[in-house]
Amino acid sequence: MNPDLSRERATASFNPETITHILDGSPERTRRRREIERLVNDDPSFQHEDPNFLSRSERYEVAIKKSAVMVQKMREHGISDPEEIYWFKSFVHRGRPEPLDLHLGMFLPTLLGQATPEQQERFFMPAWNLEIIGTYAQTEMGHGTHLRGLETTATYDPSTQEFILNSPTVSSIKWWPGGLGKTSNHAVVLAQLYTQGECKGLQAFIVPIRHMGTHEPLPGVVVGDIGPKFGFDETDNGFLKFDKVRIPRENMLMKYAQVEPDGTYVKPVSDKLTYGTMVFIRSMIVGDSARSLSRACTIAVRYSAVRHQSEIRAGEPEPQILDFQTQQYKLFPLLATAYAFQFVGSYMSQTYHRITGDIQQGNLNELPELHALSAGLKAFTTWAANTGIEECRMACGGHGYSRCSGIPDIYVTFTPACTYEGENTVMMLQTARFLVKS
Amino acid sequence: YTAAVSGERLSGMVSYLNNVSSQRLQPQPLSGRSVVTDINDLDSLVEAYKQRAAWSVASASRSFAADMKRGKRKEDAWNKNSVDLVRASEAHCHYVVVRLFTSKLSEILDVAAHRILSSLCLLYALHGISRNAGDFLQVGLLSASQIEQVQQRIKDLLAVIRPNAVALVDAFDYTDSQLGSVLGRYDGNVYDNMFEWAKKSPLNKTQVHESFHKYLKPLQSKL
Repeated sequence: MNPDLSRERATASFNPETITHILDGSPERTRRRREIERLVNDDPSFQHEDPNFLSRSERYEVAIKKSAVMVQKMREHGISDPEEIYWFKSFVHRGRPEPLDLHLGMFLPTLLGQATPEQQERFFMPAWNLEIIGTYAQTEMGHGTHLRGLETTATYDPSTQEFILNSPTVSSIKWWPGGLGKTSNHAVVLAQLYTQGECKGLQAFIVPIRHMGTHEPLPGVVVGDIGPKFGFDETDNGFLKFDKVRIPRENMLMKYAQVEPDGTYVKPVSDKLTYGTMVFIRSMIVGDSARSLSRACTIAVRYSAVRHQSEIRAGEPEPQILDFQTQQYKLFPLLATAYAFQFVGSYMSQTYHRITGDIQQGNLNELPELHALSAGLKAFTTWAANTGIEECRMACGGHGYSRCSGIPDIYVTFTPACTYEGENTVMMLQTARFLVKS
Repeated sequence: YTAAVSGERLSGMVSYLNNVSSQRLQPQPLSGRSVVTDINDLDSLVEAYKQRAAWSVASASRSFAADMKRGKRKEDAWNKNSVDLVRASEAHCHYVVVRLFTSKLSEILDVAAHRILSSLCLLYALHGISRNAGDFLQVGLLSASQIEQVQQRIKDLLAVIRPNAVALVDAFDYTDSQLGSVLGRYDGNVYDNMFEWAKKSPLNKTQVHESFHKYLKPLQSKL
């Protein structure tokens, strides 16, 4: 143990374990989280070379291998609680994205939330057993947060009782969904529904995109990887273009809205119900802000206790850089922010679960505020964490620029949170709309 | 804002807008009397953040409404005020975060943990005021001399947190494998491990990289 760190830990005025229990919510949850982490860390099938030394293709392959093993191991260990799944997954992938992220985080929940019992009967178990590997294709090359602008069309043909999926322009090509490029053989596709000559707005459709056996793209489907990004090397973010692809009427997710065989459109009870999924994802992102900033602070604070440089009193040994007030002023407000966001993250998650219960009772009146708050807090926390991680990296001096510091990985993995699931400025304006209305 | 001004009672996080009305939210007269009586009192800091949010929301809403009254279409008036609207949302979110952090403290029973987390919470709140001093001054929530006290108090808090900094990050409880960082290793043996890590770089698979024979050597023979 480095003597500086030993001394730092000996002089603390509190026991870190106490605060770990507070952050986890209880000693029991701390115990369980550590137990799950040990399951992963002690399992040789999850060991691999440092990804920083691998090519992009090798990183994708390692991620796929780990995901495949992960799914089996989760069943062997009987891990089924959503939070424990989340822990297990993040220990396996060490905080990095993985190709099955959208299958587990969006495709399966969408089937659970928006499919009819018949559709669940048909799709859920194959998806659960990864015969069907799905993704969630919403964003297009030319359209992101403004969902009404999406161009992909699904036109109903009553003569064959099929929908015709089409990408009418280059800007309508689906772009970005994780796992779409090389991994998935199905996608939940968000498209503008046209029936009886009228546009009925966005609906979700389950669309096969690759042959279940050969994995080759199906006729009329053009699918592939969008190429290297700032980070997310492990994930095949992809593009998806339809050339008048036909799917049966039963592939439209019809728990809320329906299209009858003759093409009649039946409106959903309330369009607020899709808010629930958005609120869930955004409350998770608030938690990610806390976790990513906390990791960067951990690295920068510990390293600032280890690194000795320059001098405060002439002639004396080089001090720990954490003794410079300027270094403290860089890091400690970020440390405070990391704690603040930890507590906000858990508040959001608790509130979401509470309100979900209300929704099931048909009580929707708190949902608009939670929707507005989750949008604003997603933007507020991701902006702050994004700049905070970069400040932590620079506070490590030149070594912060090396991949060995771990902070470049944290940064490139986290920074898309400022744009995905709703670009932050748009999120803030959503909150503003609620504030002005209120 | 619109509902509150028309007399509706709001609930939830936006209930602070219930006090909104064009008269009561004018900036404080410069009498030196401000909302914050003691900059160490977290509850009064929460109140200051709340007032700042209320003021931001009201001022953005009013200029949006004024543009509409001048005949601008609603969408154009919205876009023309969107910078202030975003600022209002940020002020609202900042208030929510400070309030949640403060209220979390009341749940913490361990005295030592409560003490250090209270210092962190105070630092977060005061640092937010320092970074957004213009807002707080403009609304008259703090006086200029209080802003000076805030700056000084932040520096005092840095010294309070300094001996606990490593323990505070230890409490996040990231294992080395989860952290994936040589600089942030739990045992602090940074430089030895940094050297070991570098030796594994793919460029070091051979002592002499093949590009030397392919390009540098031929170049040298030509020059």
